[in-house]
Amino acid sequence: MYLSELNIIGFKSFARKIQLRFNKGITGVVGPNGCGKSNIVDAIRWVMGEQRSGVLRSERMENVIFNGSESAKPVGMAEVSLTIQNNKNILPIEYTEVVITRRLFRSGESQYLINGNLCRLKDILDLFMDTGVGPGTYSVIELQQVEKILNGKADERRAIFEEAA
Amino acid sequence: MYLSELNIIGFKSFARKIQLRFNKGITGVVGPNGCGKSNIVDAIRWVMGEQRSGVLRSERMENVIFNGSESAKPVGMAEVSLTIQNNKNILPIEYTEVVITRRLFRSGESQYLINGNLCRLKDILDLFMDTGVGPGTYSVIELQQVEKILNGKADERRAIFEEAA
Amino acid sequence: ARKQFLETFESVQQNFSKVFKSFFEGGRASLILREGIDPLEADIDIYATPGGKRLSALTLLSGGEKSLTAISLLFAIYLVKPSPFCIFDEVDAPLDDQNVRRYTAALEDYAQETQFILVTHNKLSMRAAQQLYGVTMQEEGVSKVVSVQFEKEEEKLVPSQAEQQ
Amino acid sequence: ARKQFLETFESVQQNFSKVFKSFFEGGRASLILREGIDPLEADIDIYATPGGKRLSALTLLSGGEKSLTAISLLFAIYLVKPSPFCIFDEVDAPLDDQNVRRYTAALEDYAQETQFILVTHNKLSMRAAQQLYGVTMQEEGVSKVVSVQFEKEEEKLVPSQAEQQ
Ligand SMILES: Nc1ncnc2c1ncn2[C@@H]1O[C@H](COP(=O)(O)OP(=O)(O)OP(=O)(O)O)[C@@H](O)[C@H]1O
Ligand SMILES: Nc1ncnc2c1ncn2[C@@H]1O[C@H](COP(=O)(O)OP(=O)(O)OP(=O)(O)O)[C@@H](O)[C@H]1O
Ligand SMILES: [Mg+2]
Ligand SMILES: [Mg+2]
Repeated sequence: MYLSELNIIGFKSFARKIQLRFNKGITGVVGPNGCGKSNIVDAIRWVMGEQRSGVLRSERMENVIFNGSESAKPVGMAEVSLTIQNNKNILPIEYTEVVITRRLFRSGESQYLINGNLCRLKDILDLFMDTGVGPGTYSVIELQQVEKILNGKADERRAIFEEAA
Repeated sequence: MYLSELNIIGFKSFARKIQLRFNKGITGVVGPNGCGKSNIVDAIRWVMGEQRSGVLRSERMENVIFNGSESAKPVGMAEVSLTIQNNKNILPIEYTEVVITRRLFRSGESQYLINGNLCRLKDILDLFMDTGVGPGTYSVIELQQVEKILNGKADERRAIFEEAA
Repeated sequence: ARKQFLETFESVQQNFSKVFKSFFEGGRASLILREGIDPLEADIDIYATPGGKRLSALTLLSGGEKSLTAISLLFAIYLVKPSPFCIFDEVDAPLDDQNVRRYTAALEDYAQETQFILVTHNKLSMRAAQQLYGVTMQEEGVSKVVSVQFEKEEEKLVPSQAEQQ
Repeated sequence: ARKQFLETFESVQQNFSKVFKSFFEGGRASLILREGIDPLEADIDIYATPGGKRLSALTLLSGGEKSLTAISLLFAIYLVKPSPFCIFDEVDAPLDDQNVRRYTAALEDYAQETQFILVTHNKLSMRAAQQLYGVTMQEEGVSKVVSVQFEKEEEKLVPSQAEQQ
């Protein structure tokens, strides 16, 4: 299973629609401070069902909607779509290509879709259960987490083990 | 006032005596991971009277004495000497050149010297009072402290202000 | 469950030793499950000694050594149960050039099984990537993404041919 | 004491705005002393908006933006009461090239008054230094220091002429 495409619009600093296509190997994301690299990582976490706004560096989930800048007005919705190639049938679903989509409106209303069909957050979380990826797993790692593994309480370390067991 | 010379022997990874001479401007300290750069910073903090072993990344103060390696035996004493040019008479002492020395023996015994004369730790701490340098001041800064200024509790931020006031 | 945990722990432990050795020439590391408590509850302690050094508290390790030790553990766990994709956000920041090379060499090894996305400022990590996306904010506060290439001779990033059409 | 604190706070506040602007083109930042409490007890809040962006929670800022904002505050306080010397241990690690240049430009400015020692892995910081010390561990576990120079064309470190005698 691998990620083939990521589409972001209205999420954090991505006021305009952007698209990334990923190959199977190693992809680098580069750019100056504050340009949006970690926001891309946040978008991937978010579309896979991350509910802890703290993990997304936001005090409230609503803060992930593009809130305007000197040159662009705020928008009313954040949307992220992630296309996954299910080539090894790791995802418990019939399709070889799976597109998961998440939307959040200023009203607070959320929408979740799998291959264009509305579903619940739970359906997206269930999709990734036992795959080793998704919220709470260690497939997305940032520097501060790396440091915590050594310094932090032993429970954090145990959590990673239990995740693998 | 500026630092002109630093001599280290037996402190942390400095089994053999090393000497650094500093000019008045900007000095860089470079090298691979784990080679001893931060240990030099620790040595400066320590000779100026730092008593919190945690600040020196050690569980106990005794851990700052070179404890051996594959190619060198442990030593019995750590010694650091710092030479300060007192050209603006900032230090409340007669001399234009001041050498402070700190020693720690495995027995736990400590020695403190100013210009070769034994003194107490208090005398070294008093020397730097009101100069803006020394333990508890913000003249030695590492990356994690920088991050705490924004994330940490407001008291840490206040402490820096009160330091300047 | 206990049996499964202990088996996993065994494998992780063996991997950890191996990966650590590949990162720290001549170094040794191990994981110890604390005695006398139910393995499902016990803390996991890490012992790590970089090459040529003597075992001492983890706290005494340098910033780069700590990061690389934690990365070794993450890789050790990963080898037991490879995830389909893995996203690293600037985990290479504290590493010196030689260590970044070792880290990317390991990634190139694992990239047979796993897709990696690396957010990085590090030129050596950029070289290891097979494709690069550059994130910019030409329009104030609005992120935009372009495919870029790493010009190996000049060591800088330029837009990909594809983008220049 | 209250009067002195408020005066210091005033100056730091003005400096902070200025330094922040020099680091974040078109950005704005301020410090607010919380209302309704004795100034000697009140928390100090930081508001920072990088150029072209809209004010939002500090948590949403990028890693590099947070570091640079904290560095701006440290410099702001420093300008009120310059210390005779200042040691920075890898504070430039999260910064991109352009931001490292701005940071070193500020250091070169302040270096008239203050002696700086920078522990760094960053080549641009090395360039700003007037002298460089390279720390190595040729002998296992034993640190050694040599005077080095930054070869500008080849961008690498070589022993200084002095050492080659
Ligand atoms: N909802 C939002 N609306 C508009 N801008 C936002 C929003 N959320 C975050 N941002 C902006 O995104 C920027 C942070 O981007 P990000 O963390 O991706 O940077 P980065 O590329 O990872 O940088 P660094 O190299 O410093 O880590 C901040 O300047 C922040 O103001
Ligand atoms: N008492 C001691 N005896 C011997 N070695 C010690 C002692 N205390 C610390 N060390 C060693 O010093 C090393 C750490 O050095 P230091 O923190 O200065 O590295 P550094 O150059 O700052 O590296 P980095 O770039 O990763 O931050 C560790 O490997 C540690 O084992
Ligand atoms: Mg980031
Ligand atoms: Mg260090």
